[in-house]
Amino acid sequence: PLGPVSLSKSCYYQLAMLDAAAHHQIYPSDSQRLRLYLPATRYQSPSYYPQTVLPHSDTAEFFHRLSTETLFFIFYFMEGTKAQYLAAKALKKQSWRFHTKYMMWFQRHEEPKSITDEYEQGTYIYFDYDKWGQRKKEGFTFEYRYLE
Amino acid sequence: EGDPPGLVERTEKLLREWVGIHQSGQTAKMFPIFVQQMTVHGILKTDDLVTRFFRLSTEMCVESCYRLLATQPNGPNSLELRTKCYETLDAFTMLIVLLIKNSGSSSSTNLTPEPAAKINLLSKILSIIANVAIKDQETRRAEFQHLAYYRILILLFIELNLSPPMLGLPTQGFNNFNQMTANDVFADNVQLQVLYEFSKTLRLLKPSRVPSFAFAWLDFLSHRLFVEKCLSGQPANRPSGNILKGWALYAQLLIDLIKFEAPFLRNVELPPSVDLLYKGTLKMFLVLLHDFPEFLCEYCYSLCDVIPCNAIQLRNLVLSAFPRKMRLPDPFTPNLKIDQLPEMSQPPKTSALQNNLISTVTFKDELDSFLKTRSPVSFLNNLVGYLRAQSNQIALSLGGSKMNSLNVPLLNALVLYVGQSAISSIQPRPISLTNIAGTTQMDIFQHLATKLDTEGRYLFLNAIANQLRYPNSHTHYFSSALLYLFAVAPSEQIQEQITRVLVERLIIMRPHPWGLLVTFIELIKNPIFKFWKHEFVRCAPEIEKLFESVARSCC
Amino acid sequence: FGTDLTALGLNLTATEKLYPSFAGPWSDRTLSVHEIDYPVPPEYLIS
Repeated sequence: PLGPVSLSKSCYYQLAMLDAAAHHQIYPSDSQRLRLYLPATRYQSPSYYPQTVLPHSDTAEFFHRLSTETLFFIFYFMEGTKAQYLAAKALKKQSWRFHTKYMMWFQRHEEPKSITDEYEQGTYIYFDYDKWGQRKKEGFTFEYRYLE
Repeated sequence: EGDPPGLVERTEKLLREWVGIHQSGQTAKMFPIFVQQMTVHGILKTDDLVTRFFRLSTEMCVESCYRLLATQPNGPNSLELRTKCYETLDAFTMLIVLLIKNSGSSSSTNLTPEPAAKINLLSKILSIIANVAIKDQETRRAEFQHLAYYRILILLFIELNLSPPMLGLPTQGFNNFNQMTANDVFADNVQLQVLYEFSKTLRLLKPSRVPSFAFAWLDFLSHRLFVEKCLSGQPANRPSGNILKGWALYAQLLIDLIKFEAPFLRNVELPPSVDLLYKGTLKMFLVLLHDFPEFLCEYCYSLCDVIPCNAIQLRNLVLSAFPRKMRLPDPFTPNLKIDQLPEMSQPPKTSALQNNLISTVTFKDELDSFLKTRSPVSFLNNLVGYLRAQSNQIALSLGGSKMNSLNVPLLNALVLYVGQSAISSIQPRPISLTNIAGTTQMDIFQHLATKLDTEGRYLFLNAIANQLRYPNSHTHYFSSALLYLFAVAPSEQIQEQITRVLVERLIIMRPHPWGLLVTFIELIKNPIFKFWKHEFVRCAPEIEKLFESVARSCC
Repeated sequence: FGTDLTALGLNLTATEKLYPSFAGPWSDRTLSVHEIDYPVPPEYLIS
């Protein structure tokens, strides 16, 4: 029963501006930090590839089932995101520990030969992100001030 | 007045240098050296020069963005092009973040650096960016593009919120969601000030002022981090005052958005660009309904004051919200006795300001007096005239022209005020058709139902129907009031209009408020209303089919 | 008759909150975890 109301002049101006703005698409990347490695590029992959987010892929349980290699990939290639955070949690659960100076993940290969308040010393496995592989390091001193 | 000679060149030189530093990934290390450069160039000498530097820098970033976008005038931008725009904008944003982080004293004595200077600098920069955008809208008009402003603002918000140290806040942030330390409360207060500055900026850039920024504005409003900071109660037991302040900021922005869309929604046929904006609005409200129903419960009155009558689905969305802990009985349950639900005697929990429109002292005194003593007798006869006069006064005060329709917020406030008065005078007796009959409150409602014209009555009945929400004493009273008005209506036209107000809310796609469903089911099932005997139920074949289908789905 | 709000790409039956992975009013999908900026410890920002 209210019937139409004629638009005011300012409404017509606003509508003209809005029409023009509707042509300038808002990209998801507009409001995301720049991704160094995996920019948010929308790319039409073959339809038989999974097109939607895997269910529960944003849970710690999902990450705990991923292989160590996958976790390292996510940690180093999805920097600053929730994926990196969840990958780090899953690596810690597998007894990896992040060295904040070398920025690499270390895991004890055997019980350390010595442990003090400041450090522990022994043989470790570490993931070398430069050479992209796990390496063994004997006689390594892991200073606790670099333990995340 | 004009910038001092050489300032533009010095600003451009510094900005280029900084973009280069940012691209080399050396920002943290090179920042102190760069600040010295700024000092050498005299940028930091006075407040005025700092202001000019940021205005000029913003304009230069914007210009560089427009130049890049102009290289691909048609079709979607390639990511390379977009990334090129981001690089300059992100560099400028990071400069702002680092300047904010390092501003203000942080003497070793006090535990946490003085954030006031940081907040002041943030406030200044945000208002500079907003004013450059407003001026750009006025200059470029339809050529305006959101990207530069949106990217700088949203990234600034992200950096200041994802890295609390930027504000000199404790780094542990809110890892322990279970309890907040004194430091956490301090950090929460500072982050609330940051939130206030950004919401102030968004109000400056609201769609009615910068319509070209409307889509980006809504994207910002819907951004997960902004929603989190405004509405989320995380970390647990955050100071409740801070949560409600965040709610109030967010509610005001929603009202700005709806006020912009309202004139177009009012006419139902939406131009494509408004339709796109409105669909985005519905989607955002759907997230709010799913994640923060208590927020919508809290602000349903303010939102219904601005949602135009035609935006039925949006209004249904708001009115469908109910407290998460509440379990709603299925409204289609046969022989559901809603008056036996314990919640139906409890008022809806809300601290939102309401009835703030019945502020005219004389009217309120007369209203209160009539509610108590049914005098002055002239009150009822003057009521419709008063509502019209007030509506015109409000319209003129808002710079509009004399309205031939009633002021919706005023009518909503009156209906709510009278209804609350009725509930408190009836309780602890149960709310029922018998107990609401013959009360002074019902005198007022019956007077309005019979004396208002079709349009006025439509707005009045809508004001009642807006109270039909989740089980609470308001839903119970107003459901009974609507049914009572139907039962005692002196003309079939009023009954038809009551039916129309309910049905037009029901035939819209979901969601439907619980109170609306139980009211309509009662209307069509309870034989005392003789619903199916009314002429208007069969006024046209499609109407008859509609009622039967609604009845089938309801019963 | 309004819009079918169940067809907007939001999982309305989800028990967890939608907003943390909400990709915005005009995106028809939710964000993956690698698209959500997160307050990771500064040491993780390797680059």
